[in-house]
Amino acid sequence: QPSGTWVMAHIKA
Amino acid sequence: SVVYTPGLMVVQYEANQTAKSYSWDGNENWTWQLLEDSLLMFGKKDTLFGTYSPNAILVSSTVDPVPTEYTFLKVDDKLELEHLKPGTKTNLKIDDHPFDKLELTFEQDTVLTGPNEIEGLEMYLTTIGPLQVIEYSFDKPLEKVELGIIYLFRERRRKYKGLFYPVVDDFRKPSSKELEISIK
Repeated sequence: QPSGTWVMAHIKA
Repeated sequence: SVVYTPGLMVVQYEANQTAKSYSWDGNENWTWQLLEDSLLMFGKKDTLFGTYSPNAILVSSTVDPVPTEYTFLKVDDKLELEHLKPGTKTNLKIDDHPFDKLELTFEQDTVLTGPNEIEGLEMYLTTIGPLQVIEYSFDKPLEKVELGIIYLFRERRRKYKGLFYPVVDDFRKPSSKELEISIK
């Protein structure tokens, strides 16, 4: 399960 | 057709199925649920839904008017969100990128670039809670532009890392890049 730090890399539209 | 743009958000997952985020919209507190690989995140203004894997989280928002997918990538646990203080002079190192050997001086609300030959380079420093990012653009051959958002993380006392995912061609999926930032 998710833990720690995540960054938004990109947005896909 | 599919178009890629840079995104700006950091999520910190905590115990008890909670999380905190920092983005253009400021800070947000979330609760989340994971069922197999399906992830749901509930904030005050938004609900995100999508899939979780150990390396990538892909989510969409229930409030987006058009279908949009946000890709989040895991940051090494050794890296910490910490500001570079005003007056800090740094040197950048990165393979195969024009930012190699670039000097940056961090000021209160801006970042100053040292001498360079990067055509049309613009950089802006943004601080959101513990998060600091550099938004940049510069010109590439054939009238293209590289756009990116560099997330700044402290690695050790005088070393920071910049994580970014530049968009050069809207139709191509951005790849991960890493800058080494040494404090002079």
